[in-house]
Amino acid sequence: DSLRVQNPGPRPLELKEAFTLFQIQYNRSYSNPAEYARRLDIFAQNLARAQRLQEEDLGTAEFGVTAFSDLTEEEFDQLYGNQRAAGRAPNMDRKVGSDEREES
Amino acid sequence: VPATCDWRKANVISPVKNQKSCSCCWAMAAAGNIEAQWGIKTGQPVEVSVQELLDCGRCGDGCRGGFVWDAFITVLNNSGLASEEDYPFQGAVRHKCQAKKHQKVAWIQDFIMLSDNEQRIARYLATEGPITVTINKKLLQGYTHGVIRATETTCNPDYVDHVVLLVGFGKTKSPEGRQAKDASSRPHRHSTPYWILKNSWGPAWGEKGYFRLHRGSNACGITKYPITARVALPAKKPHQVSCPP
Repeated sequence: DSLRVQNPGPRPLELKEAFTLFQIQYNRSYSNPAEYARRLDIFAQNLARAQRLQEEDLGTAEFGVTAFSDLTEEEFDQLYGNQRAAGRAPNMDRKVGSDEREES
Repeated sequence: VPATCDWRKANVISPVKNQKSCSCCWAMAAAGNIEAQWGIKTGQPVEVSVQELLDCGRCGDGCRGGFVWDAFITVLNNSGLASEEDYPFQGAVRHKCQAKKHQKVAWIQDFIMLSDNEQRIARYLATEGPITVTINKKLLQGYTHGVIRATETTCNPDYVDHVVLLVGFGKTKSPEGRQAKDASSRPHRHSTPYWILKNSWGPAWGEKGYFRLHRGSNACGITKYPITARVALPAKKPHQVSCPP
């Protein structure tokens, strides 16, 4: 579509530039070239995902580079997810308590 | 229910915190909830200790996740919370509860779970103050700004893994955002209702540490666990603040 024609996505050089800017902005350094290459690859995947999310989102949200752009989804989940509570919770009756103060 | 509500304008919301590598969103949201409720009911802004919730919780390692209700149980068991200044956040659990060493600056009467109806949640928020909610954080990794309007496919509402503080709601002025976002599409004619949520990933993330989710579609499971502490002081003259529009 016209959006893709106007914004074909980052080319390799632009991608590396974007990654360098990301490293500067979020003070990231990597221990060796292999780790750098791995993080660059994850960064590229996250940017592509951000672009896809933006196309799919029905609101006004914008997705792009954040402090978490060099993390895989799994790493992001491990670092910032509530692992103990994820997807499950103790069985509880929703009627416990009430939002009507008078009924409590 | 008013059209808009933003408790940030009432000086009852503390600065955005950064949980760093400690998965303690549940404790940060609970602390933010107590701070806001205390500020609204007493008229005195306060910043409470997240570290106390981590160190003194009955479930152990709070940096590996937890439940908001356990944070509130800790507050009830300890008869309140110390201040953030006295008992500061360390980013790790120390396994040694220091609660008795510090003076309590805020306490709660009890806590409740609200209904899963967004209109009722909005009413409670507007009349009583901010509440904690648990959401699917999948779309937040790359979020920069704007209103997230997800579907069940893009953000499963049954899988919730992140706790944040709900501080307000409003509507975008038509046609905010979308026109600039995608020049090839027609601008939306309708405004978008949204929730305002306080995250705990620092002020550099999102909209100065906050983000907005579509209101009215159970976006990312926001209605699954709406929980709040209640603060009620036996004051002769109850302090009452309305949510600023």
